[in-house]
Amino acid sequence: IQRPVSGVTLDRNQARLAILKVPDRPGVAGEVFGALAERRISVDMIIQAFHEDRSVNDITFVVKREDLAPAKESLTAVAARLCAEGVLADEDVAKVSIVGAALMDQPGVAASMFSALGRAGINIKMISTSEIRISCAVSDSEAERAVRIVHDLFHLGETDS
Amino acid sequence: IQRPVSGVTLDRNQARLAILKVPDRPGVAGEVFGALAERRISVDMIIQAFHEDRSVNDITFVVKREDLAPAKESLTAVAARLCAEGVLADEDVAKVSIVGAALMDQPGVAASMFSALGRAGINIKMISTSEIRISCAVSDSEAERAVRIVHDLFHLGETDS
Ligand SMILES: C[C@@H](O)[C@H](N)C(=O)O
Ligand SMILES: C[C@@H](O)[C@H](N)C(=O)O
Repeated sequence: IQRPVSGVTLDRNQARLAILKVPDRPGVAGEVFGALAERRISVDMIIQAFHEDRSVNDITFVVKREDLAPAKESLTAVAARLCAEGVLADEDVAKVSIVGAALMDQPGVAASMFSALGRAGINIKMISTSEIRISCAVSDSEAERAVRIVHDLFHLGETDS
Repeated sequence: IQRPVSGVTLDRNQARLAILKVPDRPGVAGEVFGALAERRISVDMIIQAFHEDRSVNDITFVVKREDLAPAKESLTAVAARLCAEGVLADEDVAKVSIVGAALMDQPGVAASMFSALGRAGINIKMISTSEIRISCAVSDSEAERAVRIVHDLFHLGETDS
């Protein structure tokens, strides 16, 4: 049987930010990330979901923990310019990801990862997926335990990754 | 100069769903995607962002348009079990993605994609990124124009991808 999951990775020392209720009109996302790019701040895991109120939206992203202060400053200035509702910041973020070819084509892989973390009492703070990767943000204090649980769930110890 | 972006892809015939204000406690995401996996519904682009109210969260994902009805049914049943606020569905979704090695390491690439779509008056409905991919969901009616704009922005025509 081809194993759907070929490995698990852990990124620690991260932080997450969100800009809340920006106007949902063309060009706004460009303005938000243009301001961060001007300060040479690398961002990761940009997420904009499906907002109940179609006239506004929230945009969430992850940065290295050492970039949290300048990123928050930039974001707060953009939020004022856009009349957004505000900015959230959280420096307690670690990203646990599983990778594998055609991971998302198998309906049960994501569910089993989420459920295994749930059974262990680990709360998932954020989720982001692509065709070959499923990432969960968890509290940094639970990062190592989360990696072990996912590692065991998909029997990753048996191959030398 | 190494081109950061090696190609652009388009996925049409998609739909997006969201379950709103589920309790933000361990195991909930597993329950949502377990229900969908039981009905063998493949999901793509799962997104859970940073919610203002830390006791609840929304989860958004994309399915093939032909799976929208069964997915919505499953999601509505889970929403009732979890006392979620409700379910949103939108069948007007096309996913435009750029891919490239170490894409997100260059702070300006995401900003320039978002801004180019903004200048063309194309609204971005959802965003999801990984280290090597940036995806924007747009209205299906704007999909082809969005691909052309991104294609020209990153001079993709010059190489045979
Ligand atoms: C909302 C949901 O993701 C929950 N936090 C969980 O861990 O399953
Ligand atoms: C909210 C933001 O993404 C907006 N819809 C845009 O297109 O830029």
